[in-house]
Amino acid sequence: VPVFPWHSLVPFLAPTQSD
Amino acid sequence: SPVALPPFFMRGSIIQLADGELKRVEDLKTEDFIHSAEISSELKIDSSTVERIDDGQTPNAVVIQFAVGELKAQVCVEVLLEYPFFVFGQGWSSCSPDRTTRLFELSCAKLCVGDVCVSLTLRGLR
Repeated sequence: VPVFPWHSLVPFLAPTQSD
Repeated sequence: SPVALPPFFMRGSIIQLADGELKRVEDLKTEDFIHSAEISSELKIDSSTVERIDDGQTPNAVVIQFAVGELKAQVCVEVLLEYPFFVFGQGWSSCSPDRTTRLFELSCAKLCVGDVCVSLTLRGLR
């Protein structure tokens, strides 16, 4: 049975350059 | 292009928390993400508020605009309608709960403007 790491389930939202 | 839905959102998928504990994807709670991030050396939880939901480039896609973290950095992601996000205090939520339930058997709430989602960023990133 595959086991997936917790951090795969939520998006990595790196802030882009702000305007 | 929209990100395809990965296999771990299927109901019954086994998820390993940072402390090694195993849980099913449908049983995850807000505290599981918070606690896992607390003991992670690299990752930190951000609060990302849904600001807009617009149609995407293809019929089954949406563009979601988030205000990320304390700085409210504007970040857009294009995903399929059924892609679930984890809303603080509420759990899995998608733009089309019906599709998420049908395709992945994962119970979802409707993702709405104003919802605050769990997202990740790097520790020390400014």
